[in-house]
Amino acid sequence: VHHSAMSPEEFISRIMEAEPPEIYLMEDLKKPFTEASMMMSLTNLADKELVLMISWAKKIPGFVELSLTDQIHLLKCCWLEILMLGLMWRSVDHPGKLIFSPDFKLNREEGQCVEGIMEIFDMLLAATSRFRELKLQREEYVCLKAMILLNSNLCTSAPQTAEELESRNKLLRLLDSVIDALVWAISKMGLSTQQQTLRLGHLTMLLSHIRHVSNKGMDHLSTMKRKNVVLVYDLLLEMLDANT
Amino acid sequence: TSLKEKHKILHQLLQNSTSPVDLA
Repeated sequence: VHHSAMSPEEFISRIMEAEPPEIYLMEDLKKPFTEASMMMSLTNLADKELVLMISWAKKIPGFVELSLTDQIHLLKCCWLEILMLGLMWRSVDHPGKLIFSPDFKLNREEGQCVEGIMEIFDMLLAATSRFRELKLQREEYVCLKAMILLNSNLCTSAPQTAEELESRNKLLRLLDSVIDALVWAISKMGLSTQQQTLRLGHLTMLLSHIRHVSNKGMDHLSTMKRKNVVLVYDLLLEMLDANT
Repeated sequence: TSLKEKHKILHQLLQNSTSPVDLA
């Protein structure tokens, strides 16, 4: 069934099925962390998650119908935002903690060992608190993640060819489906019409904060790489170079 | 450098059907 013919319920069901499995760092963490060891654990985990993120994106109904160029552009623009939203979702029931994976959990204070990371941890914790206050539902979370992916490059690409224009139109229709799905998820919560509208506004406004933290995180990782604090390789290197 | 060359791994992962769990 094409996504344009799916009900919002079916669409959400498909993106729930696309959710990546829980991922483990699978390293012996030697505490206290050093700047290098913490950065190495963070980047190792990110690299593993990135591979699963590509598979997740391909399962979003309609994503693989976009041009390959658009698929690459979208993923390279949003990857850190997607990782951060996932982190917030895992951490939402753990105030003051960042649950990078079931075997890699950090307190805010542990960020002290990496120069400049505490500020990013605080921004991540603040956005997570906001999601906690809003009592973010799983259906809403998966819609927001798909929105981040599909919206990530919308204002920077001007279609030139007929193929690019076709892909952009497909992208816009796909965004419509995701917005419909989010509206439907909110409508199930038994809120008044006005409360539903406000909730939609509050949830989507949080996306601008996530973009902001992601930009900070990207700058931080680039600095750590430049200073040789951490060796960045494989898919993560490809994604990071795309942003520097 | 073309987009495909600049993003070899990403391009491959988008195009192939190998289980990403194996690759991870």
